[in-house]
Amino acid sequence: PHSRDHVVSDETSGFLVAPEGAASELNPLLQLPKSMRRGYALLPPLLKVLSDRGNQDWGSEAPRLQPDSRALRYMKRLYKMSATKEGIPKDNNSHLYNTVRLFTPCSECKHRHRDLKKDVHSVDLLFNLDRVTALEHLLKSVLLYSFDTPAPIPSPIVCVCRLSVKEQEFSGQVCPSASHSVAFRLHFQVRKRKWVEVDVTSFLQPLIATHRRDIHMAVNFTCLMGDPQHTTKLENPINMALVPPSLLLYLNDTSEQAYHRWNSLRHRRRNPARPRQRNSLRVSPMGDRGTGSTQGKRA
Amino acid sequence: ARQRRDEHLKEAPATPPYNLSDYFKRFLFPQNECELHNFRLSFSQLKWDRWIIAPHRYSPQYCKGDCPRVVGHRYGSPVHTMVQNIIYEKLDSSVPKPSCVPAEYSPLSVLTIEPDGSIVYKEYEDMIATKCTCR
Repeated sequence: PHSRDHVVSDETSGFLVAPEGAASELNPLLQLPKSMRRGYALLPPLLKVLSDRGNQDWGSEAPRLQPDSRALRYMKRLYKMSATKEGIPKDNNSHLYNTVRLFTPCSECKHRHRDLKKDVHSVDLLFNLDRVTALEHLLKSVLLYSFDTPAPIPSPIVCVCRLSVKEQEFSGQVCPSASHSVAFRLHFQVRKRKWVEVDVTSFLQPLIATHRRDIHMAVNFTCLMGDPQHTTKLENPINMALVPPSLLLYLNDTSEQAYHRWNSLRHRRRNPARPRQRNSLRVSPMGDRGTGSTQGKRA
Repeated sequence: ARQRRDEHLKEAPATPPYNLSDYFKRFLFPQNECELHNFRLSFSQLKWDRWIIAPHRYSPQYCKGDCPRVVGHRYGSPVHTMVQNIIYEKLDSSVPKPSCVPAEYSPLSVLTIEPDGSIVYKEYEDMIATKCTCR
């Protein structure tokens, strides 16, 4: 780890690979014969980071930005939905993604309209996507809103969300001008606490496909209470604290270390015959613990 | 068998030979043979729980034990394993005997905080050993 500054990043996979000459200075644990160094580069990111971090005490590392507590709560909920208590991915839901990243905006420019009739929030958001690797392919991108309303709102809410992508004219410009935009019309019912996912996949796809590192968006959110079907005129602006949205990316990581659900299912289907195995543990691939001996089960 | 049992009683009266299930187990499953062993750790032990949010515990398991001389039918080992055993016994003992290694794995879902404060949920392949084999 103390030789971290000698390590260069392998652009294609985002792994850290020691340059040729520096290997001898690496921690003996990490010194692999040249033929295996390629193997090291393939270590799962988690293990690579574990082995790097394992040799550092936590305090000496550069301060880590703490995630937003709401975002953390959302991702813990997603984890519970996607994995068993032992941490094994659930196979019953057919999600294709094997990676989900949640980004909170790293800078924002607030514009608040003085128009009292509408509850309009306009905010420019900058998301930095450096952590997305070249092998993580976008499946879906969502703007994640958290509605913290002190009391449940009885009637549906109609919100118009206007999105526009901003291009920076010159470097360092914090609030650039808009380039192309799209408007969404949302109808939803807000209980006491609610997450609203605004699907922006088609809107962001071209940007993320070109591995754009910074996504600058202007989000204009206008919410009124009432149901458009019944009332022609929307009244009762909502006094609602609107937290700037987070950006949620559902990705398919095609690297070898990532779990490829369909591959393993196919593999299992192809090899139904299992070697007889004497296990004191009786652990099945799903992680649930069997009881009794394999022989008994076979009988 | 009666005579042997009598002698046995004289020597070690504590385990009555008529405990068939124990006898059966000892005969069919020799002790210390290759098998899966439980190993469970928690990331807080490693002080990694500040950035590994879930799971709290991780059971990678491990394989340990002797590989019997004729392994094929029991561990699903390839024929090569038996050949390697013969090489070790008959031709060159510097060639190692087959080893007890994992044969199948389960994936693991991990929720971590990235250095930039973003949060990532990722499913990793082959993180929990579920079956052992000799090869």
